[in-house]
Formats: sequence, structure tokens, C-alpha cells
Amino acid sequence: FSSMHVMHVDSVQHWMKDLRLMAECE
Amino acid sequence: RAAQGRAYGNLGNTHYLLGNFRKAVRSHQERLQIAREFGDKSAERRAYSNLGNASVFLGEFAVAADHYKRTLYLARQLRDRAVEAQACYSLGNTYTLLQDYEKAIEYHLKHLLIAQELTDRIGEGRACWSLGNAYTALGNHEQAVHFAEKHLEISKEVGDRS
Repeated sequence: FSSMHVMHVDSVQHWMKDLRLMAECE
Repeated sequence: RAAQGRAYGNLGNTHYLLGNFRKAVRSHQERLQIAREFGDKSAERRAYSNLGNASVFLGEFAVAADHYKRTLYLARQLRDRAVEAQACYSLGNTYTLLQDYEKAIEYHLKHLLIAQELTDRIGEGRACWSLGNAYTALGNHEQAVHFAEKHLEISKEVGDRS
């Protein structure tokens, strides 16, 4: 697993896609 | 001052959604400061989550892990199991980005336990998926196949074809 490979771990990519839209409101 | 805190939080979220992660961090740090002044633990917890998320997109994974650890500590103080699970999941993924797979497994297992306790099958499925990948990265193929099978079983149950 190289560092480039890490960015493409499917479960991490899925998490980051969700995270990008996650803003916890006041 | 209380309104300033809420405004900084909302400003941080808006910068984040616009992709202005540096500005998002600055706003959430202000929000954090005001939450501390008021002893508002929930707002402090939210600020740390938001700071962790922005740090991930800045590529500052070690900083993100520190923010998520603070989130986890406060979630435990607030006795909020769902937020605790979310913090563990974030830490598992962040340690994967840091290529520290032992730590990633430690947090994904914590997430798995809470998801089971809350009978959150979707969360459980994600934990198994993540654990399968982390064990693969470590070359532990027996554990990897165990979690891949669990992931498949749960995906079938919840009707997730992807």
C-alpha cells in the first residue's frame, strides 16, 4: 500500500465523499 | 458573544461547503474559543468535529486525528454514543490516511462495537468494510476475508447492491 494507494481505498473514498457535505449546524 | 459564536460556526460551515478550508478552520477556531468561554460542551464538540473535517481536506491528517480525539473525549463526557461512534469512524479513516493500520483497526473496532450496540446495521456494514481494507493492508488475509464476508452479509440484508 503506497500513499497514493491509500487515497484510493474504496471505504476511505466513500467516507470522504460523505464528509465533504457534512457540516454540523449551530 | 453567544450570537457571535453561532455566527462563526455557520460561517465556518459555509466556507467548508464552498471548499475554503483555511477560512473554515479560522472560523471554527473562533467558534471553539467562544464555546469554551461559555462552557458549552456541545458547541465545543461540534467545533472539533468541523475542525477535523476541514483538516482532512487540507491534507493535515495528524491535525485531523487530534481534533477527532477531542471530539471523542467530549462525546464520551456528553454520553452521546452516536457521536462517539462517528468520531471512532472518522479516526479509523484518518489513521488509514496516515497509513497507521493498527490504529485504524483499533478505532474501526470501537466503531463496530457501538454500531452493534445501537443496532445500526449500515454503520456495522461500513465498519466491516473498513476493517476488511485495513487487514488487507496489513497482509492479514484471514481477518480481511472474515470482515468482507460480514460486509457482504449486511449489504444483502440492507439491500445495498453497490
